[in-house]
Amino acid sequence: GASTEEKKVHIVYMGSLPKGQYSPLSRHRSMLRQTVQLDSSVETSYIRSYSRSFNGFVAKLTDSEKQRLSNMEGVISVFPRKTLQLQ
Amino acid sequence: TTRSWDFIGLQESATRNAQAESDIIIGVLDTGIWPESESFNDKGFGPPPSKWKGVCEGGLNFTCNNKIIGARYYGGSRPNSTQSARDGDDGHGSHTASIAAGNRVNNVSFFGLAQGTARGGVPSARIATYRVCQPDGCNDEDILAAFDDAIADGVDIISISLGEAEATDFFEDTIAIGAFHAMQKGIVTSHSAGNQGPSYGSTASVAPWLISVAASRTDRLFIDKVVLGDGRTLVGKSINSFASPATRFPLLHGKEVSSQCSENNSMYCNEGCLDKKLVKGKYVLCKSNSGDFEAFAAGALGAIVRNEPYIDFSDVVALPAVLLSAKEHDLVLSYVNSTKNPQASILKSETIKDAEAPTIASFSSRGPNFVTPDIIKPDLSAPGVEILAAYSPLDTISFTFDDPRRVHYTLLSGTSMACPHVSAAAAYVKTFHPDWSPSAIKSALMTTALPMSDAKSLGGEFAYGSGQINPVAAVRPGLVYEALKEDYIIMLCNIGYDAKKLQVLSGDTNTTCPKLPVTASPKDLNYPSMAAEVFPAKPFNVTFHRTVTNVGLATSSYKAKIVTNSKVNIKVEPEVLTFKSLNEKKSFLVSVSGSGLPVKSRLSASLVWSDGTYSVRSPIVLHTQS
Repeated sequence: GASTEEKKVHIVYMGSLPKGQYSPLSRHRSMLRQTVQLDSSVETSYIRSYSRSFNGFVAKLTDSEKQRLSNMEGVISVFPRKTLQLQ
Repeated sequence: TTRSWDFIGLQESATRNAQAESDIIIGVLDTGIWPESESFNDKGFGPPPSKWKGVCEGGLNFTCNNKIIGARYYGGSRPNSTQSARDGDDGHGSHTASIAAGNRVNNVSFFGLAQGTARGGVPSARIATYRVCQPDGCNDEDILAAFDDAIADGVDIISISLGEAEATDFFEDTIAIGAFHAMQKGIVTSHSAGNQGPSYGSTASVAPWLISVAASRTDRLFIDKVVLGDGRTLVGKSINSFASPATRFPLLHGKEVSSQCSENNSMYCNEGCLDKKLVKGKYVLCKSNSGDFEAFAAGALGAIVRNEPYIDFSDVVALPAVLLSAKEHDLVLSYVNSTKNPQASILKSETIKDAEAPTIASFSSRGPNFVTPDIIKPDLSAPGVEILAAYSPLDTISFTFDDPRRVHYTLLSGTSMACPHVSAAAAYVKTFHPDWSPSAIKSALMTTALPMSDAKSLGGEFAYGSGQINPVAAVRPGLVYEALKEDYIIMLCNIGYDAKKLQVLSGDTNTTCPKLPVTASPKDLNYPSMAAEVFPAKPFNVTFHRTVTNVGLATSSYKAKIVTNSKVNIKVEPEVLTFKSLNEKKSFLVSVSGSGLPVKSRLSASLVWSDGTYSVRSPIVLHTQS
């Protein structure tokens, strides 16, 4: 199953921060909990959140986890981390 | 820089709003900064502006001051990374930061070359450094983290001189994502267009809410001369800071100083081919344009290399070396082959005035925009070739040579160097108009840009966008084309994003996609340039809708003028816009019709609105792809 797939670092982009009561970090972890196969994997998958100016997080995901997250409400895009170059 | 700001008209004597400039904060997302550089000392600076909400968390061996008011670093836990915002691995971040906002520093040069007063475009502005690049590259997750912080910290301008190799969807492009949220908060993002030129469609900087910057040349041209034993002098390229020798030295062909490579490999001076004993005290003639690296590694006295494939700028060399055109290189080869004891002397570089400038560098990435072909990218151009600016005193002064010289200022070329010119120009405009939106500032820079020559820059508008920035004129643009978050949302609706995603993007549950006609496209965005992709070989009739805001004289009347060499019919309706107050808005239509364009071709024109005082120019481009 998914647990044998290779996990790669992905960015989960969720647009602007919702107005009102909203805790980005707990929301991101909760989304990840619903996505990864085992609860214990959340800790090893989660890398960091973006929560000061916009909404999103970084996690190690398999292709199927990426797919599940992409279909979740509030997610704009899930894409693998790339390395950019100085110009 | 010691020339570029003068070249684009922002002289030291330019009118400045000193207090406002001191309140500007430029966030530089790069390799960090060298805080001890003279370009960043805080003599004469007061405490950070009260709006600043950032921190100085520069990590190891890093202290902020009243010039560098903020520092953060990212990716420090990766192997071989540094837990510091100090630009100790590269020098690129110090260079870009000083182009934008470096202090005035007198008597700066590169070993006597390009001497002058080095200064950033807004020397009184503050810098916040966000180190997003480590020796293993600049990761998406770190770039996004830096945008997240910089926006919240309260910077005014974001300058980002790095990028991807090719354009991607806006929401899989971290710079486009970050710039969108910056724009929402009134922050201008200036981004390098890329160094993948001159290929068609090579720019990866495509989002309409940021400014994509191409690299142009200034009128300061570096040349280097080689004098052959028969007295002939040939002129080539290089930034060769080594003193001209008093005598001539033996000049040998690469194949004569190799003992272990094939003739073909040795004539190119390929890696490992030159014999250290044989090259000592001699110049080497190499057929490869990178033969000087091998000549340096082998300990040769100097190198004459061949400019093939052709490049149109000079790099710093670590030994006396000159890059000759294929024709001139052949002359040297002929001399070496026909002379018993060939000799030469490679002179120190000099600078001459380039009457052709400004032109776009061949390396500068070109449009069209492969994500939204109806938006011209790059947007505009700025100096990005052979720019002298601050550098970190690293173990090497070159990205390619293991050059042991330590310098505090060096010359670099790239759209990386062009980008901070626009960051500073945007900051300069903002000091006069602190309440202008990012799109108004961008419009001011684009509509006042100096037109450039299609004949001299391959790709025309796809090379230079609206032209070369003119910061002083941009302060008084007359009219601006403004686009706010809602306008970009409609453009995103146009290209197929659904309203639900756009609600998430904007954070506004009232966001909807209006019912759009089938002809709706990003060309309808209120952009300061106009472009449309049309079908090849078919008659076309394209209409652009635009609205301008009066920021010039309260009472004014602007007349439209179309400038074109193309066989095309362009109508503007109405042809006169009359304003009765400041900030009044007026809309107009531009219709372009013609009988058909060949495959992969481009038709150019300009619309100029003029009231006799202000001149507001927008390029119009119709193009076809395959």
